[in-house]
Amino acid sequence: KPCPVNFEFMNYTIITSRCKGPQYPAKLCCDAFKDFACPYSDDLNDLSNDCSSTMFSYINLYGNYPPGLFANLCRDDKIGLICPAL
Amino acid sequence: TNRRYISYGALSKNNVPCSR
Repeated sequence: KPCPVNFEFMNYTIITSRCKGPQYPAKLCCDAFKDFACPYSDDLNDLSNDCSSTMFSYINLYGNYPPGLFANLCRDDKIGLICPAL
Repeated sequence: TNRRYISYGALSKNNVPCSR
């Protein structure tokens, strides 16, 4: 199932301006990631589409991040990464 | 209130299945 969100031409500076190597501080990176991804959480959590794979492809592409950075860095709750209140 | 979250299932798509 295709992703209803077009991640190709989004503005990734919300992440790339705050999450930088070689340190990749977890707090900065994960907060930035959540700020970017949370508006699309419903589509990202729907694993019957390819939204999350697509989004990570572009995040890694634009930010030149090592594979798995956010998966390895970010942990919140039992259920997942808690999004900031709107 | 029901809070939004990004599931670990979605986050796991950040992992690549190679380089072990």
